[in-house]
Amino acid sequence: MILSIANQKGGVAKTTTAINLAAGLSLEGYKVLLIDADPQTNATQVFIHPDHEISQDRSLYQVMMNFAPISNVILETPFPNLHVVPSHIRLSSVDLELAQALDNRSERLKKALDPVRDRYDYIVIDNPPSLGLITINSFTASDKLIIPVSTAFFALSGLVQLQETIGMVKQAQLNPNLEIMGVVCTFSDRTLVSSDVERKLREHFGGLVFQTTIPKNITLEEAHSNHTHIFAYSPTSAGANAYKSLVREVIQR
Amino acid sequence: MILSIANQKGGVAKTTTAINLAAGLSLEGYKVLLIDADPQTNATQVFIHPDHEISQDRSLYQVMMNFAPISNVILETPFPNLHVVPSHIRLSSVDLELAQALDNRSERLKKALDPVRDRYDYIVIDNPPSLGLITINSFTASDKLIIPVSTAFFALSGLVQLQETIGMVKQAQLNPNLEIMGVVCTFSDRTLVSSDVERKLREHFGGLVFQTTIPKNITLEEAHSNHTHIFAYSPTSAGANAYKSLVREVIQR
Ligand SMILES: Nc1ncnc2c1ncn2[C@@H]1O[C@H](COP(=O)(O)OP(=O)(O)OP(=O)(O)O)[C@@H](O)[C@H]1O
Ligand SMILES: Nc1ncnc2c1ncn2[C@@H]1O[C@H](COP(=O)(O)OP(=O)(O)OP(=O)(O)O)[C@@H](O)[C@H]1O
Ligand SMILES: [Mg+2]
Ligand SMILES: [Mg+2]
Repeated sequence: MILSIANQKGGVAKTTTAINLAAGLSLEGYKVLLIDADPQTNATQVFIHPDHEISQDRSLYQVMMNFAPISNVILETPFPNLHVVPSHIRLSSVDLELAQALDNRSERLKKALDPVRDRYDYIVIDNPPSLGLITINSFTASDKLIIPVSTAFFALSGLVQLQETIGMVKQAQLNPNLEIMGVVCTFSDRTLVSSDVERKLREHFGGLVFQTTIPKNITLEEAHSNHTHIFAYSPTSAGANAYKSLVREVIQR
Repeated sequence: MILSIANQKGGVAKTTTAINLAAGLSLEGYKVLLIDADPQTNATQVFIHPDHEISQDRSLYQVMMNFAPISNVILETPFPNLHVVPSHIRLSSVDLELAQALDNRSERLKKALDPVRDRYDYIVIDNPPSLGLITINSFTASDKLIIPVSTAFFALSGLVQLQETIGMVKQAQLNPNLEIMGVVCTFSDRTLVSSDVERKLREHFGGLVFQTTIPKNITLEEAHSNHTHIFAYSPTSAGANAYKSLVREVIQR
């Protein structure tokens, strides 16, 4: 199963969800590949030690631009069952660099994943905060999408755009079977704005919204700066419990 | 003075800073134009009533794609001295749509602003969370940049990329005089991670970091869902005081 974590709204916990979902699934015994498709390299920074500088040739950039086999850039992490494909800054120019390409630019990631997809139970893709060519590649390669939505006013309007983009990928026959696995509320707290947005989300998306909501919890932030996931950093925290419950819902869907 | 609010990291309060800086400057008696260059249209949603649907022909999209005069799309707001150029979803395909353009695609916004820049004391541009063609256009058109940085672990690494992009715009002679006016710490609170990041920022950027830091403050969120800026929504809140102090520092620089 190939899962994309996507939302063009910035800072809604796409990377935090991708990291902790991938880690949580690997702790349940599933073989997991985490792909960092965001040129900001946030997910890469958590799993790869800062002294281990990743060159563009050893990153997703090389796969997308120069058809390098993805198995050349897959790295093991300190955690069993969890591998990672690192990102690189240069990925941010893919839209411009691939503009003149003659092949179907939207299928590059899908074609790159075909040879390795049977080695993993789950492939989790972290996406940048935009709906450009990188995200279109992820949507084309994915079976399902998980959409983190922060419980804030600006969060709701972006969902219309996101649904339009998903429709476009389906209509263009890039990936007719693409569907939303679920919407997960992040940064939820007891403020009026937060519960109001959550209520609107459940009205609008119904059963697509996961039962699990992710609370604001500083340990999630601390885990990142300690270069690890929440289950290794603080296994009994509210953040760890929430992501553990999300992992269980994902396995069931 | 044309000011770009930029950082490719998502959710660091670019839009919140653009809105409240533009509003604060207009309350000081300066004539201000706020340009929403983010296809998510967050800044547009705050100032333009939701029932007033903006078509792509009446938005920045038309200016960037079809050379429409920007004065055709400038709208007044309920606040004196504050005008706004609305964004549109279609702006998200500018990178792909302009790939084949024969002119210098990076200068479209600069050329569009030349005829109106003398009508305003400040033009404030809100940017999307990416370093694509829209942000390059903003950098080419701007005199100075303000970089909001949230006090979180992921926030620091993006700054290297941002400085590289600024260097690129200068070297390519697109805008040799472009400079960073300042870096503003946002979402600051009393956690260890927050004060640690703030210390590292001041070490790295020195005097470029504004004295003012913006605290986490729910009234900033509430102002957005009430379609207004912080000074009209809650003038004595911590959020309003912080942005008032930032406005004063900006006027002095
Ligand atoms: N539930 C939470 N509680 C507290 N902090 C969180 C939570 N989830 C994420 N964070 C922090 O909030 C910030 C934004 O999260 P993250 O970087 O995962 O979002 P993103 O959607 O991937 O951002 P971008 O759009 O830039 O890719 C990060 O600093 C992260 O550590
Ligand atoms: N100081 C603050 N305290 C509390 N909430 C804030 C603060 N500043 C911004 N916010 C809220 O945090 C969210 C992110 O801020 P905002 O949308 O301005 O960031 P952005 O950088 O423009 O995001 P994007 O990368 O998607 O453009 C918004 O919901 C906003 O209302
Ligand atoms: Mg991210
Ligand atoms: Mg914004």
